[in-house]
Amino acid sequence: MRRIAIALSKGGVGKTTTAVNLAAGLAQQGRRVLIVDADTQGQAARMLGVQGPHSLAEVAAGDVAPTAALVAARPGLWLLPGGRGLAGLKRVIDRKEFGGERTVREALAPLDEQFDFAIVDTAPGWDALAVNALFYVNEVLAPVSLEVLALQGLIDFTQNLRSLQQYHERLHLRYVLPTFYDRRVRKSDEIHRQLQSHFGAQLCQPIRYNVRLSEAPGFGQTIYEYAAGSPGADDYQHLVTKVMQDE
Amino acid sequence: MRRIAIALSKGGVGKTTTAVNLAAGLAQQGRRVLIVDADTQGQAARMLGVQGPHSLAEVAAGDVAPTAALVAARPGLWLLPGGRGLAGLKRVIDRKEFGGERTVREALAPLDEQFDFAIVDTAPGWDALAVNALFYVNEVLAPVSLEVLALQGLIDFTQNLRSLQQYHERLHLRYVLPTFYDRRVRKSDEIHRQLQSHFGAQLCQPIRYNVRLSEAPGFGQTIYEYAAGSPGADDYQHLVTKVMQDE
Ligand SMILES: Nc1ncnc2c1ncn2[C@@H]1O[C@H](COP(=O)(O)OP(=O)(O)OP(=O)(O)O)[C@@H](O)[C@H]1O
Ligand SMILES: Nc1ncnc2c1ncn2[C@@H]1O[C@H](COP(=O)(O)OP(=O)(O)OP(=O)(O)O)[C@@H](O)[C@H]1O
Ligand SMILES: [Mg+2]
Ligand SMILES: [Mg+2]
Repeated sequence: MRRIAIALSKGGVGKTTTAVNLAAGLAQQGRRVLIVDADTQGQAARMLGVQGPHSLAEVAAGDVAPTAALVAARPGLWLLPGGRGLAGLKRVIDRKEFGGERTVREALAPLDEQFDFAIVDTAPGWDALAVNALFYVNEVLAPVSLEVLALQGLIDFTQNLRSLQQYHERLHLRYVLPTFYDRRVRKSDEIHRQLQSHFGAQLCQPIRYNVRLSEAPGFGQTIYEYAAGSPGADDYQHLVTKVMQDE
Repeated sequence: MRRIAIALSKGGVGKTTTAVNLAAGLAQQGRRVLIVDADTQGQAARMLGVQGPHSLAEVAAGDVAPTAALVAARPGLWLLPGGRGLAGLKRVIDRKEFGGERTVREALAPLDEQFDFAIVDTAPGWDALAVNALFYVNEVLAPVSLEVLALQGLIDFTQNLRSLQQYHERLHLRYVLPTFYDRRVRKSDEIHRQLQSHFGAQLCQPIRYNVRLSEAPGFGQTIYEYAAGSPGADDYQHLVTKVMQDE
């Protein structure tokens, strides 16, 4: 099972949009996909238009078995919801004397055989829960909007990753995905060039700014359902193909 | 001293942009202003083009006196930097048996007489640090981008605030500030209308989408310095005037 965290400490760069549309796209291609929402905001469920009685917090605390907490979101796509309860999980992790960073990994181990992909939507920021999500996965996909503060956030984030990789050698930043790409805006191209020089081979084809992507969550639909053939649907379809080819 | 947190759990809505340009605008009007960066990203210092040897984490841990950690950012504007060290502070707060929520408030109390305003830039998400920032202030200004997920985030956030207000009665959501307002985009107006019906009197005049606001941080300048007369500078000037009138 490939486990990929969609992560960047900077807020509002398109993490949840990417996690949901990548996971849904992989499921449409016949893969068995688990999407884990590791964010106290719990927006993945809303974007998919589904709800569940349980969440990752209860599974990690051992109160609910992992399979009992899964919600069938689409054919081949299962969601483990996030939400407010994860704030309590952070306190539980922070109070552990050792091994706190492996709490999520150990709680989700029973699911390993059931899926081809696990896509983890992470919260903005850097805390015990972010670290837990990174210990659970082997690959990181970092969406980054083409703005100065987001680029700076990515540079800071890669430094944080490096110190974590000493304890989790297989973790690597596999994909850097430019988002909100708008050819009309001069700085988009400038920042994009900076990304190419910093991250070359990891850099994916950009996701263009597309208002359909910000409308779809209001209907609980993926971009493929809400606006098939839109730039947003095409760009995420392209990402899905690239991730599958890299098996 | 008026203490205002710039806060919303949703990422990328313009919290840091608002904190820096509101604080700088108030200082330009002759007020004595403290800007506190309570975000592990520590982007307020970068936006102001300054750096300091110490941060809020050291002050809250009692390692450094508050006045020793302040950085003179502009005439009348002082910054208490944030940054990576705040991740450690969250663990310290989470391990306290009682009173953890007042850690920042108690650490910064010596500064109360020295300033007219304290503006706190908070991190996205909801955790011990966000709660600490809210216990330190009496007013909240919530920037909200005109998108479905951000509006949803604001509704969730006001519910979280309500449960906190039982323990901190004077705390209130005083301002809701629409950001990234773009008249060309149909949904901007639609979401703006929803905000008006939900938040009426608290709703401020929107900050328009203005590319100058995303360029200024690359030069360590406020919007007034980088692009005086731009829509961004005008809109933030208007906010400064409103906040001063509400003394
Ligand atoms: N390519 C795009 N074009 C237009 N709008 C987009 C695009 N990608 C995401 N959005 C919208 O931008 C906002 C931010 O995206 P999203 O919520 O996915 O970011 P995030 O990184 O998950 O945020 P957070 O840090 O709060 O978790 C949302 O309203 C989303 O609908
Ligand atoms: N009105 C605006 N028009 C155009 N760009 C803007 C505007 N306000 C903010 N920006 C840009 O949008 C991005 C997000 O803004 P900012 O970093 O202030 O949000 P934030 O809420 O502090 O994010 P985080 O959740 O990561 O702390 C930044 O690159 C900023 O320069
Ligand atoms: Mg998100
Ligand atoms: Mg910020």
